[in-house]
Amino acid sequence: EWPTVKCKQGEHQLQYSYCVWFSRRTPGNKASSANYEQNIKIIGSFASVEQFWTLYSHIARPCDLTSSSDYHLFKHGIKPMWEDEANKKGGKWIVRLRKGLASRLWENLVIAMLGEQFMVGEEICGAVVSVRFAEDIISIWNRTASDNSINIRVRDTLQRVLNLPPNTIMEYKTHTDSLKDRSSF
Amino acid sequence: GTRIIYDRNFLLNMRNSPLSQ
Repeated sequence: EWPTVKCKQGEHQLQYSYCVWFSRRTPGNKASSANYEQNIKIIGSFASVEQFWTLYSHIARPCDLTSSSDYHLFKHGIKPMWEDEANKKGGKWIVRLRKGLASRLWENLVIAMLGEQFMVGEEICGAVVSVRFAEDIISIWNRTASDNSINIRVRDTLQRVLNLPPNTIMEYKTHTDSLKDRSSF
Repeated sequence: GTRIIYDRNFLLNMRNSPLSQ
């Protein structure tokens, strides 16, 4: 069931409505689709700039989450799952971060996504921040893994909005590959 | 069609708007 979400009078509408999902995996448990779907919950949705900030101010920052937690910020109607219709031909850019950077960089990424800074039409599906023991990981998902020009534009925008040093390693992984090896990263 | 684009500074400033509380 998708939550109903509407821009109210006086608010600044976003190009898309979004849902924020939260998941936490018991460390050591191998991910399976069934598990994953049980462990992931919508914690809020928004259609305007004001509704976004209201929600954002009321949820913990990534740095305050325990290990194995994830926030998934996806367009309303797209589940943060490889199998979703919008995702199944897609992939994601992955950036690994040393501990301590995730909250700030996640905010930068979210703001760029909501403000439509990626300039790739309907391609962006959502973004994920994954809090892990030794590092944190930020990723952005797009619809068409096979379109190299789109992928390059997403990568360059990601690099710019996160203000990453030029030598930062960025990996692209298709969801088909994730499904094959049952692993996100 | 037209896209609704917001720059970073605008969105950050909106954080303090009364409707965002």
